[in-house]
Amino acid sequence: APPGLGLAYRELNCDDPETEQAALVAVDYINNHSSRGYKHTLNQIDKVKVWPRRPMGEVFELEIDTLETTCHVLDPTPVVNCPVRQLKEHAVEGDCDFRVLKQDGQFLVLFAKCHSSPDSAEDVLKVCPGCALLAPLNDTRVVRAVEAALTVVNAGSNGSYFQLLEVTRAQLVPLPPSTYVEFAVAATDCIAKEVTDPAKCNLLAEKQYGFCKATFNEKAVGDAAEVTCTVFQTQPMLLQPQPDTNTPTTGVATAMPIPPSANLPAAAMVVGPLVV
Amino acid sequence: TAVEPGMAAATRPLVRPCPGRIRHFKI
Repeated sequence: APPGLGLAYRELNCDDPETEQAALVAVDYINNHSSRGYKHTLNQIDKVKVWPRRPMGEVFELEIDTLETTCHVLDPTPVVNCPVRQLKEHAVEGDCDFRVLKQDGQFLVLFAKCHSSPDSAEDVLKVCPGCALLAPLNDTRVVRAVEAALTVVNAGSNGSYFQLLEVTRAQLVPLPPSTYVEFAVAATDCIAKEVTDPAKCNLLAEKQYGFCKATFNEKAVGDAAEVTCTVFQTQPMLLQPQPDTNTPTTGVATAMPIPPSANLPAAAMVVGPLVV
Repeated sequence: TAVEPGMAAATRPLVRPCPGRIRHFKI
C-alpha cells in the first residue's frame, strides 16, 4: 500500500455523543471486569482519536478520568445509581486508557488500563478540616476493626458464616476516636452459629457476596463495633459487556431492590446495625 | 494534483478541543 494511507485519525469532540458512548462502554467494561474495589463512573474524557480499522470499523483511542463511587464492584446496583465518593470522604480518581472498536454500530473494548489514586490529604483537609483521611489497610487498628466487625456480622447471622473477601477502605476518625472500615464478605457452606474452624469453610458454589460498613471504637467498654451489611443477589459474570449495557434504560431496568436469596434466611440478608 | 489553496481549512468542521466537560468534580 502507498505510504501514508490509512494512518490519519478522525478528530472528534471529547463531548461528542459518539465519544461519550464509547467512553461509557469502556467504563462499564472496567466495572464489569473488576472483582475488587468500587465501581467507577465517568468524570471527564481527556482525549479521543478515532482510527480507521481494516477491513472495517473504527478504533476509539480514549483517555478518561473516572471517579470512585460508593458501590462495591460486586454490588449489582447500576453505576448510574451509585453516588460518587465525595471530597470530604477522601475521593479516589481513576486515570484510564482505552481502545474501543466500533463496528456495525456496536462497541467492543479491545484494551483497558486504569490506575486509581486517592485525592491528596491537603485537598481533603482544605474542603473539610478535621475530616478522616484514608488509612493504610494493613494498619493494626484497621485489621482489628475488621476482625471485630466480622465477628459481629457472624454473631448476627442466622444462616451462613461470612468470610472476609477484602477490606476496601479504612479511615481513622479523630473524634470520637474510632476506626471506620468498609469490607466485602462472601457466604460459606458453614453455619455461622455452629462454626468452629472458619478456615475449613468453603465459599458457596453459587457465590453470595456482601458488603459491610463498620465503626469500631477501641476505647469503648467491650470494644464496640457498629456494623451494617448488605448481602447481594448472585450476579452472573459477563465475559464481554453488551454495547448498550451503559444506557440509562438498561440501568433503570435492573435498578431495583435486591430480592432475598433463595438459600439464605431473610434475616441474614441485611445484618445490622448491630452493636456489641 | 492541483489543490485550491485554503479549501481544506474552509471545509474542515470546527472541533472543540479536548478535554471534555467535567461531570462531577476535578481532583
